[in-house]
Amino acid sequence: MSRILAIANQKGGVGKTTTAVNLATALAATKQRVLLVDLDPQGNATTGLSVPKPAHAAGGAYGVLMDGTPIGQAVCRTKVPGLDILPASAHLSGAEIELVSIENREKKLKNALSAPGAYAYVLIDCPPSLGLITLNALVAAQGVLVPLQCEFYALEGLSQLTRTIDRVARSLNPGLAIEGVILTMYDRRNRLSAQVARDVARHFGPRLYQTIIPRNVRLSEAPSFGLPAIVYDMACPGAQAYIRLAKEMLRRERDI
Amino acid sequence: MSRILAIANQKGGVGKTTTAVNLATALAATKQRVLLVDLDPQGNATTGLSVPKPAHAAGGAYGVLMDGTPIGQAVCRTKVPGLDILPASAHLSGAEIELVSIENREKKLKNALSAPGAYAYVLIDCPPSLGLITLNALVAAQGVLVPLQCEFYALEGLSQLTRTIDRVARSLNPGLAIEGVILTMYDRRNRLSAQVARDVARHFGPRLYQTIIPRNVRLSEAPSFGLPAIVYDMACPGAQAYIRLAKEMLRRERDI
Ligand SMILES: Nc1ncnc2c1ncn2[C@@H]1O[C@H](COP(=O)(O)OP(=O)(O)OP(=O)(O)O)[C@@H](O)[C@H]1O
Ligand SMILES: Nc1ncnc2c1ncn2[C@@H]1O[C@H](COP(=O)(O)OP(=O)(O)OP(=O)(O)O)[C@@H](O)[C@H]1O
Ligand SMILES: [Mg+2]
Ligand SMILES: [Mg+2]
Repeated sequence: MSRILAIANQKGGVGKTTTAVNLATALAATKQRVLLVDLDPQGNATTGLSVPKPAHAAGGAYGVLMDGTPIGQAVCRTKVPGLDILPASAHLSGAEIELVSIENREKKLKNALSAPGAYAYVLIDCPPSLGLITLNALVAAQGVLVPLQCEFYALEGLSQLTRTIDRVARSLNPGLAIEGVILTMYDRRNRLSAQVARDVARHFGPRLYQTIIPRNVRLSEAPSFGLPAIVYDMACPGAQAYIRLAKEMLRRERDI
Repeated sequence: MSRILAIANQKGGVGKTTTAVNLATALAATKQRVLLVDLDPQGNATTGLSVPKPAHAAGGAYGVLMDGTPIGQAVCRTKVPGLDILPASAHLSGAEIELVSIENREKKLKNALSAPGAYAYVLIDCPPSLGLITLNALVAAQGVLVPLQCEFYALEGLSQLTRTIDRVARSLNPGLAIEGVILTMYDRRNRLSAQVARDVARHFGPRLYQTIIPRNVRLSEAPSFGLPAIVYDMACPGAQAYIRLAKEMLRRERDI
């Protein structure tokens, strides 16, 4: 059985895609097979891994959600050994509206992922909203990874996100819970980062990963080369942090 | 007649709200009356101006879009003289789905703003998506301000945004066009910023504002005090840049 995790936060630009691409790469490096599902109409994770966006609607994530395309037919290999991707396309922005009047509209991804694949991990990169696409990810997932930028505005949306996760756990997906909160873009020189980190630690306790992702320009350069930072510059502080995060995640799962 | 501008970009975290709050404040400082419409369910602009979020759905932007609440009954004064706000609430995240089956679903905001108010400018802060809420802003507006973060992923969504604006201009709102593109979070130390700025200048030409907003931690600290940066620390580089941007906008409008 695959371990399915949604990477979600409706606040924009907090590091969801950067976390999805680099964590998936770090997990694949431990010889586990990983599938990255890109549900964002912008398709940043798809580009960040040098995979072409599907030209036809039926290819990629839109086809799987809306046309019932079997996932096995839509996934692509990436340059990273052991890491496959279900690529996104702009067609997905129509899915938010098209899904509204469809039966089982929030279970489309769950049903598509139900055929046991050969993946140890499935990571789902979500768009910055709490609409039907993110809802599909929350219904399909067993846990939610929440990247949290160390900024004031990013704290504000947390209670709406936790309320949504609780609601999904009560009705559509019993057992869904926050797997962990990841502090991102932490800047040692800026006291706001330390203040946000203290607030989050008080609120989430052990669900806050000890690994903190620092602000590191190499993380934002890597996508322009179509590579995860772990491949583009393995020694940089950002890549090293994502490798530590993968180790911390695996350690926590073993200890359960 | 008010000048109505939508501040839109589906890429998350690019500085839409920071631009909305600080540009609105800078314009109000020139003795023009300004209305800021907060259409983001997270309500960051509402918090950034120390305005309480409406407790009931009928108050604020949700009431205006869904219940026909007259705008005059829902707007609030802010601490900034001459600047009012139509506050947002979490109810708005339901509006994305509820609007789908309603007649004239994309004209709700346009109709609400049609009664000539006493405002010289109306600035609309949009959520990070191209759904029905952002569509309402694009139909109500005469022009679109596009904040663009100087990062690789932010460039990727631009063609989808310009296609959407063109489509709205052809069918729902003739005359809609990009008023201007604003480079945000520009970091002199990082060559990616200069590279993005060159690409954007080549693509948008004169529609790119000459004023560039630098990365400046005071801009991200100000919201935790419930103040625009222009009020929190007028002399900081970020606030000065937004004051220059307001001047450049006013100069361009005079010259037309
Ligand atoms: N730790 C970091 N240090 C520096 N830059 C970062 C870091 N993490 C992400 N970035 C950059 O910040 C921007 C936002 O990150 P990213 O796109 O991963 O966020 P997101 O949450 O996926 O955004 P969206 O809400 O639009 O999907 C990107 O340009 C990315 O390259
Ligand atoms: N020029 C800047 N320098 C430093 N920080 C900035 C700057 N502009 C914005 N920020 C900070 O970056 C984060 C993202 O900005 P903001 O929230 O305004 O973007 P947004 O596009 O409105 O995001 P969303 O897509 O979630 O609505 C915020 O924490 C903000 O305080
Ligand atoms: Mg993303
Ligand atoms: Mg915003």
